[in-house]
Amino acid sequence: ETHVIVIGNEKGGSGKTTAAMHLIVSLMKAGYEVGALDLDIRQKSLSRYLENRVKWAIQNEVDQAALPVPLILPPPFSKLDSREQAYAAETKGFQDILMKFARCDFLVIDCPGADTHLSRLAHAHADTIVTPMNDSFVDFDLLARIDSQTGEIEGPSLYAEMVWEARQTRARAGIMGGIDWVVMRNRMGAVNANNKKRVGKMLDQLSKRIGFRLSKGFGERVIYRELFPMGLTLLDLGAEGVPKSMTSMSHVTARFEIRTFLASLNLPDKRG
Amino acid sequence: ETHVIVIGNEKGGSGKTTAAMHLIVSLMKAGYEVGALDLDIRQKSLSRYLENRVKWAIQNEVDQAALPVPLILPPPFSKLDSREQAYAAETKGFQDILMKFARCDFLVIDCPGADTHLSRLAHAHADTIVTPMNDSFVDFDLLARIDSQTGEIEGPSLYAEMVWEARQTRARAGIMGGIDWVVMRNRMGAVNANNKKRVGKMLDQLSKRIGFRLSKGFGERVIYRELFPMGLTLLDLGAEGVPKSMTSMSHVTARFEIRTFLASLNLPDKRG
Ligand SMILES: Nc1ncnc2c1ncn2[C@@H]1O[C@H](COP(=O)(O)OP(=O)(O)OP(=O)(O)O)[C@@H](O)[C@H]1O
Ligand SMILES: Nc1ncnc2c1ncn2[C@@H]1O[C@H](COP(=O)(O)OP(=O)(O)OP(=O)(O)O)[C@@H](O)[C@H]1O
Ligand SMILES: [Mg+2]
Ligand SMILES: [Mg+2]
Repeated sequence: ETHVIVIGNEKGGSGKTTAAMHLIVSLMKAGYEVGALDLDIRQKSLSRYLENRVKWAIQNEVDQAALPVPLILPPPFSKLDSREQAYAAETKGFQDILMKFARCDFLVIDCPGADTHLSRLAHAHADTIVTPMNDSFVDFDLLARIDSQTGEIEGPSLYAEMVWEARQTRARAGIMGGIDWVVMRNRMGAVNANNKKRVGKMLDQLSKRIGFRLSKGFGERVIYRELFPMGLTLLDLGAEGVPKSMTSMSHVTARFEIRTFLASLNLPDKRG
Repeated sequence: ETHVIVIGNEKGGSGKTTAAMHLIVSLMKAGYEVGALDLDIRQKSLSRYLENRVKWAIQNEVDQAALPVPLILPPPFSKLDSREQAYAAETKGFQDILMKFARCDFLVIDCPGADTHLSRLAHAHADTIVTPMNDSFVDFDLLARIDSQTGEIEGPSLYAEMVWEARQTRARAGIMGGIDWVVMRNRMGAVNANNKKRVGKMLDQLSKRIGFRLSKGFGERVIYRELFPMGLTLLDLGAEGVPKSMTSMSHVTARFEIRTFLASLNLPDKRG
């Protein structure tokens, strides 16, 4: 039974594609069969990242063992004029494509920074939702509104409502098992500034109210973005035929962040 | 004649709302009449930032002179079912709303991280387009595709095409004067890392090809985001009734970045 991990956050640039890529590589390196689905129809950043990977491996004659690639399939996007017909086509197409991923242990779905029908379908089919977010009240505003006078949480906001509706849809469809919703702080500053503490405090309060838990996150580090043109991640460095990692503190700490993040997802051990 | 400044980048989280807010406050502090239009219909981050400002000023009994607010009007969004009718309504509504901003020296328009009809209308009406971007090839990918083998620019990508089409629309409508397209690097790391140099080099090449110029940008600094809940920016600190700025290096440098960015926009002097 494929475990579906949806990387979602309606807020743009929160780190979804970055988290998706590092999660995909981590899972492959752990020996799993991994599927990938890019629902960002327009920007296709994850697809581009994986395209770069395949091209780089070919040009540098690095084989599949050293630089594994997930099974990636085109998203069931419908261009039909009538919204009702397009949605019906996408809903059916989504079921079909899940079948094609059946041999994968894990399927990682990268969502766009927007509210789309495909993104909602993915959220309703998720076993785990990972929501990366910047350490910022601008990003927080898409999870919940804060009363500027009292500093208290007023209520859930757009993206929290999307997850709630996904949980409703899942329950109505009679699917067993709830969604494990994990919020991951991304691009964190090195210093434990007041802003970081305040955001952390509000996240702790909010997690109890709207049903997510906090995982370990990623710091703001160039290594998380500088290998995109080659389709590589830090975890690929040092593999046969691939350049070695620098022995910098940032690289060492990043490896620790990625490993800790994966562990905190409490994914099922599929090798048993 | 109102000078229209559009803050645009289809890439999410590139810093549009942050740039928009700091530009609005800079212009008001310089004594200009400023209008604001938030085209992010769903997330409304700029509207929220300005709402927070008004609430905070009321609660802390700070007057309009110390904490000025721009003229902000609701966007001409159409919910009509037929796309053709909705677009026609928005096109007409956009002309109408420009009239209402006629007494402003500058109108700052914040666009969403998506391709919407309203965003395209704004781009076609822009005198200046400011495109913030992260120091990242992931963000670069929305301006142009890079051949991973040669490292050469292959051609313009989605957002560059949107600006090109805006310039075409403007030319066909017989509007005098071209669009000054300014790309601003945002969230830059303190260190001049290899990645930063490579992105800079590609931006220099690309600017000549697709017709933009590079302005001075903002570093990655908590001060650019931590005052969102109060609706304040660094430039407001120290005004009558408003908390003082810390005398930290980051605040001093941020003030310099904001002033330099404004100057580099070469905006017309409207006080003559
Ligand atoms: N931990 C990090 N350290 C440094 N840079 C990062 C980190 N996470 C993300 N970035 C950079 O931040 C930008 C946004 O990240 P990313 O594209 O992964 O977000 P996204 O949520 O997928 O965006 P979108 O909503 O556009 O799909 C990119 O330029 C990326 O390279
Ligand atoms: N120079 C900066 N330093 C520190 N944080 C920043 C800076 N610029 C932007 N941010 C933070 O990065 C995140 C994205 O910025 P912002 O919301 O302004 O981008 P945007 O392009 O308007 O996003 P969207 O596409 O969702 O509208 C926010 O959390 C913001 O607070
Ligand atoms: Mg993405
Ligand atoms: Mg914005």
